[in-house]
Amino acid sequence: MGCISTKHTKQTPGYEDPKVLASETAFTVSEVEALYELYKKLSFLIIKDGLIHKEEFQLALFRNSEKQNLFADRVFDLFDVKHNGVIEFGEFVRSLSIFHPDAPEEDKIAFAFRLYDLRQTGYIEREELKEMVMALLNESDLRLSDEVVEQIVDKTFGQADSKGDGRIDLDEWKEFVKKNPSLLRNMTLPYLKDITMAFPSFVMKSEVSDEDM
Amino acid sequence: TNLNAFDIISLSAGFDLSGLFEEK
Repeated sequence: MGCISTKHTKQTPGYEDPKVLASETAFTVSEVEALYELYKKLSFLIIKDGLIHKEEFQLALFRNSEKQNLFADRVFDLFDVKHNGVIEFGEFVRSLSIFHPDAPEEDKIAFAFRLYDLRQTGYIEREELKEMVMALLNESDLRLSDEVVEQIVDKTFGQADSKGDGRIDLDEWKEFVKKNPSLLRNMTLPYLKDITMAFPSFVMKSEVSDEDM
Repeated sequence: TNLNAFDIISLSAGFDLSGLFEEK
């Protein structure tokens, strides 16, 4: 334990240069290196191959690798940009960057839209919205009658679907979010502001690496 | 009701990524 340079340890498959990732994201090089420490922990939780599988993602989120959750599935699928069933390090950093407090709001809005566009048609459709509300109700103790759910979905659509064509496109979504900024609440993770503090063991390693550079 | 469908959805634990940062 202690002062071991990350430079000399074996890197996980899909490892990318922190300097390149920092240049493309809201993170500094040190923060990307701290994220690598986190990534390694997550990617060895179950399947020890240095890649984050869905079961490992679920285990990290819920302390249960079996727990099914529609929204966690969607987040995983969006992080898995290559759609090869795993989150690689570069995908992890680029995706998490959207959740950084300093990331452009435009990116957060677009990511949230893609999350809710379950069938990836480019629109949030009424049926999708109802499906997501029902999924949330199933996961929680909230109990609402089908009639009330229909009313809520209708009302939300009435507000968001300004063109009245029965589906919400990205422009309508942007307008809707402007009027309801709380909808982006989940798109910012304050933890990312001090990721190097969250992984102090990394800081010791990083100092050795930086001297080497 | 004044509930917005997206506000309801946003309550899902699946959106709470803070678990990624907790001690493993």
